Amino acid sequence: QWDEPRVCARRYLKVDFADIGWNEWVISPKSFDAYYCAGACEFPMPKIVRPSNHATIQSIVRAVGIIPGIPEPCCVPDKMNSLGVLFLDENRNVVLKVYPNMSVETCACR
Amino acid sequence: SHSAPSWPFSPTAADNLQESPPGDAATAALGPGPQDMVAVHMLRLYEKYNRRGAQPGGGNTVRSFRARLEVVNQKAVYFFNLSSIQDSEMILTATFHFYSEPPRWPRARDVPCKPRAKSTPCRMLPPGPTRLHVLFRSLAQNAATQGLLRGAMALALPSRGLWQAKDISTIVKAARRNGELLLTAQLDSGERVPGVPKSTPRAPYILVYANDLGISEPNSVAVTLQRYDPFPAGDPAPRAAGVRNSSADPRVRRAAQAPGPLQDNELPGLDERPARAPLAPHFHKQELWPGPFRTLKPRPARKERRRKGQDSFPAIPSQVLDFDEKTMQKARRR
Repeated sequence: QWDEPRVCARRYLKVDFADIGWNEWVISPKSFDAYYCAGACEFPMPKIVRPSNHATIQSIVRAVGIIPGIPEPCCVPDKMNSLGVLFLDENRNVVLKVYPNMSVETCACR
Repeated sequence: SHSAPSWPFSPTAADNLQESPPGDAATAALGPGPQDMVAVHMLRLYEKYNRRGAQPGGGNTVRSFRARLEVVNQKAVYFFNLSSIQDSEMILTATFHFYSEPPRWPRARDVPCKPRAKSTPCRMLPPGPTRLHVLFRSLAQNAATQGLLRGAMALALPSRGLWQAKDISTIVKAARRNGELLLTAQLDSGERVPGVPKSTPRAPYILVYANDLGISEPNSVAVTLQRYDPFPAGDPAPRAAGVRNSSADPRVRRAAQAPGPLQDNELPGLDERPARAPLAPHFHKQELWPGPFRTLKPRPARKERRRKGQDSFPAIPSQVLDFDEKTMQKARRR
């Protein structure tokens, strides 16, 4: 993990429903690759972090130091994927729900 | 096993869902023990979604409802509790799935007739029931009535055991509109029900395909999946919600403290001052550095240092880094 890039990027994270105590009612999947975003959004931001216009302006203001206390933009999920989950509801009937935004496809500075 | 039902399902067609043993995925996912058809069916929908990403039934939610069997006025009546449907779920379609047992006797036309003697023509067996009548009623949760008749169907009985499905969207939508979330289905084939029918894995079930309008809310997964603490209150070792028993927990805890004493790069012989302590007003730059070079004082032994300024040194004994003379001079100059 230490040799991962400093810049804002997607990092690997596998979530096991047993680890968060949901395995009692989640039938499938048992685990899924959720990933997460971490890294710097320092000025000048490389294209790869796909900054929004606002993030670009914010990082310049911070670099110039005109206004104290402005943080650098945040490294957050940009594109995300859905996940179908099969689980038991309170009456122990089987339910299938397709939840959006459950895993990270790309990260960006915002 | 037989082919999986082709979903999303056009609910009007009778879906000849052959009963087939669940695949090993179903057994693995649904655990050991007899899998009822509804669980296998739902797993197929899940696998179909994962394979093709096609939204099941055009929505983002499929709810299944198992039947509870009761005998009312010597008739087998199946109760379906639809109360788990969320307010944010807009019902798209609903289907009623039932298994028609193979007829107990072969019907007249099924038996080839071989008259034993001229005088004894074939003895035609009485025709078994060819249709199954289903009456749907809906009632509120704690109503004492038999419920309001919502619909009736006459279903053809095939000549062999088969799963069939019928569209009951209008019945379910009307019942929900009236807040009557208990639906009953009375199956009547005209035969007398010998004794009390027992519930079997082939009990009928209902599937409701819906679009959950609240699923795009930021924390929709918590609404349906983040529940009470799965360990009942008064549990001998009450644990935080969802944290597994540490003894049975195979997860490896990782130490947080840094290995070995902290390295720091304080300059030997200079009187360290906490980085953030504000300098007293009478202090000026040159007083801090009287000459270009300060004479190096031999560092007091660790014990004395610690005794002398207990609070100014970190409690943790720090390792001094050795620098050569040239680096020291550079550092001083800087």
